[in-house]
Amino acid sequence: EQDQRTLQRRTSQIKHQIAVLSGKGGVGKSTVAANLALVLHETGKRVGLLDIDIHGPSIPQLLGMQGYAVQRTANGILPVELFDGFKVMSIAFLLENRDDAVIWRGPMKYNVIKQFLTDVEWGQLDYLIIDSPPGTGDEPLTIAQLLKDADGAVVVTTAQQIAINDVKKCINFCHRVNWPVLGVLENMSGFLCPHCNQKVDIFKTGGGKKMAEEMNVPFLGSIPIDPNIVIAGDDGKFFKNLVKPQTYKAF
Amino acid sequence: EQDQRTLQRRTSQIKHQIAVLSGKGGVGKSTVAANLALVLHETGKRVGLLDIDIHGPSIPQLLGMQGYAVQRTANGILPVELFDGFKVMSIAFLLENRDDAVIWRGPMKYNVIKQFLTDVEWGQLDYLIIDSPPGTGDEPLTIAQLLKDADGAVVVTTAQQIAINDVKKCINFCHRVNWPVLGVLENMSGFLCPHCNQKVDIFKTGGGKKMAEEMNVPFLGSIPIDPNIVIAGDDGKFFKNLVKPQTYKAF
Ligand SMILES: Nc1ncnc2c1ncn2[C@@H]1O[C@H](COP(=O)(O)OP(=O)(O)O)[C@@H](O)[C@H]1O
Ligand SMILES: Nc1ncnc2c1ncn2[C@@H]1O[C@H](COP(=O)(O)OP(=O)(O)O)[C@@H](O)[C@H]1O
Ligand SMILES: [Zn+2]
Repeated sequence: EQDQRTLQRRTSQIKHQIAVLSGKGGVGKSTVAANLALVLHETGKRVGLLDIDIHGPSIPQLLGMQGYAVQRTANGILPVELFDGFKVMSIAFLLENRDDAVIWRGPMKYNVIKQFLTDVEWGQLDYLIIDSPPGTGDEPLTIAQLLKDADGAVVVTTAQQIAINDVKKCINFCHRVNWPVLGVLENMSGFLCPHCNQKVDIFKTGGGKKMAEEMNVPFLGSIPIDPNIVIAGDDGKFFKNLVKPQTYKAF
Repeated sequence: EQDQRTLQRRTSQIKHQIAVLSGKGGVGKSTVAANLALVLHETGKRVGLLDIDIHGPSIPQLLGMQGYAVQRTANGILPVELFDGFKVMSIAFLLENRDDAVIWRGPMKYNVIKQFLTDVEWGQLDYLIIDSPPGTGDEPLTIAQLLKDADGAVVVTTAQQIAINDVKKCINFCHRVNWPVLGVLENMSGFLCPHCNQKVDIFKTGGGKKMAEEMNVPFLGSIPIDPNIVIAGDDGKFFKNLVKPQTYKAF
């Protein structure tokens, strides 16, 4: 089929494809995905960042790209180039009014995600980072079927049991679709009070590391709760030093 | 059609149907839904709590009901009765192994949610509280189409812009499916350090109230970040006094 050949042609120009997943919402997937893409770009790599959260695209807000729109060419859609060698694609760039709810069922979502890979002119990339919504439904399943040869998935969790329950399901999802789990990152792990410098475990700590050992997948480290990350995300400013350098070595 | 008549018969025995929604994950929907159901039960009401988060059912964990299973009768499925007059239903009660990922596309989810209303013997209820996953996809759309005459939705948000963006879409979703918005609750709003008793705005404060005014929907109050809520949720113990009494008056 024509689509299949186009998909092959486009994805063969992308050296590494890494999905950022989590069964649970609000654990920091988009923040980690955006940060991972920025750090890889800073090391000189050509990077693409694809937001497949159809109902809640956060990447444009995190990178200060609200209001951007894509350009169409004879051959397809050009992703938005934030700076040279850093390309971004999100459903938010296709919406008329950004407060509009995207009320689509599964099959519509499959089509749009497929177009993000067959119609978008990503060009030559060293890395394509994919930010996925929570759950193990249409969105992650679609991208796993379209990118069978992806390098694998980075799984983000917080330490509390409520999140761990969902993240275990996400790791089993990766096994079922034959995606390697590159590692687990524990986010919002411990908080240092800015007034008295004492530690408080708001969302617990250590649960992510323990679960990674139990599920026999690498543990990539932990990120503390830091109000500056929230402020940076809301203002569309990049937060450097989110993750320790040795974590990125894993990639 | 036979199903339509069964649906009518079952739902006509339920006085009030309230959905707890949010476009954003991890803001506290399940925690608020479970707490709302418990408070209504304590005032003597017959309450049902329905978890339609197919990929990440949290209600059983929050109520200490992991490992429970439903019983089937000649007429349908009996919900699990946690105590007299408090019935719970979740996909988690139907799974063999709780770490299994439910890897379903939209149409399968529609069928299961429909069965939660046509096959489950809820009996006479004063309130059915529905805990929904994030987004405006198959799950909330299915329940909105099956419960057209619901009282409406409680929308949970946190104060940061990343969450507000998705919650506005959720409020527009309610308008599109003709569900009244009963009000917005701002959760994780401000944090009191247990060591020095000083306030820290980790996830900002006030964004939920401002957005409620902007979207012209009632504001139901705010809940601070409290590590005891995390501990109670992980241990399956109920957290009393989550929300101020005047908030529940709205119901
Ligand atoms: N380590 C952290 N400390 C404090 N806030 C964080 C941290 N990581 C993420 N956040 C904030 O938490 C919220 C949710 O993050 P997001 O990346 O949108 O999660 P997800 O993509 O999993 O839903 C955002 O407001 C973000 O700024
Ligand atoms: N006000 C609060 N303070 C501290 N933790 C909270 C609060 N509300 C919810 N939580 C915790 O946040 C996590 C996510 O809550 P949950 O109800 O699962 O959110 P959602 O259903 O929106 O994904 C849980 O671990 C819960 O215990
Ligand atoms: Zn302090």
